[in-house]
Amino acid sequence: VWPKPQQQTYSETFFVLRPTMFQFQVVGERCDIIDEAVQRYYQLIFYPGAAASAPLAYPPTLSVIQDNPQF
Amino acid sequence: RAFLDSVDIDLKQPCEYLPSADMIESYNIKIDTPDNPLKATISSDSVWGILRGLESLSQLVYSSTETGVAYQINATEIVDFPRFSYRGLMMDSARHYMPLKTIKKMTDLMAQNKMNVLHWHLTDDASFPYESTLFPNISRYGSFQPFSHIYTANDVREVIEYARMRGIRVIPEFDSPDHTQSWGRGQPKLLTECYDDNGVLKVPDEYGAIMPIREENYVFLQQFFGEIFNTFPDPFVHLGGDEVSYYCWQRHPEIKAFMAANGWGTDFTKLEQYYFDRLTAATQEITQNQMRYIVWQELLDLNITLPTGTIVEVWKGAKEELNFLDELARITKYGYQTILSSPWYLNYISYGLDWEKYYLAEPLDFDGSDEQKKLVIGGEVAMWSEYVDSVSVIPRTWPRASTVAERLWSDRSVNDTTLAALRLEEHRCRLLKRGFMVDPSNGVNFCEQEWDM
Repeated sequence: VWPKPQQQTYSETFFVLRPTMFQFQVVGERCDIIDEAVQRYYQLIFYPGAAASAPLAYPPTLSVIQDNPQF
Repeated sequence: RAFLDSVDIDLKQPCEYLPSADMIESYNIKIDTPDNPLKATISSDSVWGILRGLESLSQLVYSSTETGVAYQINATEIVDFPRFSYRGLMMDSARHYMPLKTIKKMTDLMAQNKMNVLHWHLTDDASFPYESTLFPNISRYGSFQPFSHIYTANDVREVIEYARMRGIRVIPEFDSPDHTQSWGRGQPKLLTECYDDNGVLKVPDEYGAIMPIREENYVFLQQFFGEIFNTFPDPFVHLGGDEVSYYCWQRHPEIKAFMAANGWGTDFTKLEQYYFDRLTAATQEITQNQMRYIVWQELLDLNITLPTGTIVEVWKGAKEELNFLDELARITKYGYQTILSSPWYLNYISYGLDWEKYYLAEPLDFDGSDEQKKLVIGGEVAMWSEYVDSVSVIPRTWPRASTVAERLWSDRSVNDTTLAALRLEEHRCRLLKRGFMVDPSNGVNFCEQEWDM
């Protein structure tokens, strides 16, 4: 991670993420900043270059991404 | 171990609407930890911490050619918080106009490096692209092109909102009393007419800094900065104050008479003090004492006193004899909060490996008490735009600014350039993959996904 976190530990155990199944679940307080951010980071994680490529509107909605055969 | 199909976002306190100087940005990430088995959670007391945590989480996901799996993430625990509260980037949109799209990309890159202040150097001698509601003539006559090369009220709102969504404050700079040539065309009598040594008025279009003894100018400045305070939600405004030339002040007959009447002799720092006293009094009055200031270091160098709570930005000393560390020691001795930008003028370019010097510049490496060091609240990258525009600003800034971002966020002990080099290279490839045209950092290398590949 950049910038380097103050403390980070990890193990070799890993999980697999599936774009079609993955979601952020807001379990605490929520607001527009969180709602937009989870959408933005979903895109950054699974379709990182999508923001830069036309003709998608930025930020595209999840359904736009999932329904787009390019992905 | 399993599929990870969800990450919990656990914000423990209600959302704040705007990022602020004292916002909390700490967060925790737990992915399959002993107390959170088979689950993933980002938690924070603040929405800004959640944003920083989401950024970290996004960087933990990777693809592996070994497993053939496109997206995987290791069991991880992160406890994280910033070392400095002010981690800025100064963007100059006056020497070259920066389109909104470019400003937004820069803001995205800031967020992806956990920077939190966009210092928007909006105006300078060259142009005045900010379209004032109260004084539209200034940009009409002072911008490069009044219909295309301006920032309307909507544009400004858009930038502020875009930054707010990413936990980034927008602090505008309206540098004065000098660096104001572009203000004068649309605001007659604002600037000081320039006389020659024989007391003859020079050609009519030659002006100096803002005319500091004309009462109407303070009425204008009060209204103008009142508008700025209502437009930009952050209470801090950068007032500039750098590189004030006294040439035209020294030769103006009315100013000479004013100086004599006040018994100031030829000490024009007294007149500059008078200007800032009047400016800050006027802005305090119209904002009901809510406006806060940032200024460039010259005001302190000239022993000009400033309102309590003013932040001083140290920008000199990267090359000069006076080291910026000495300057930090001097300014914090006066009790001012300070931000450092001297070592991080990234608009100066060089060929080859240059990021190490940015990475190693340490803001607390000066001789001073613990109390003095607490007054250093952070620093900022500066990207002046005389020789940079929207073509080159992103590759010239990034990933070099990333090294400053790590200096200001991470623990002081994180300062090994050998260890940083590969991580920086990986980060550069990540930014490239995300669609940003960022420069290579370490010479010979490759990214799995090259630009335009």
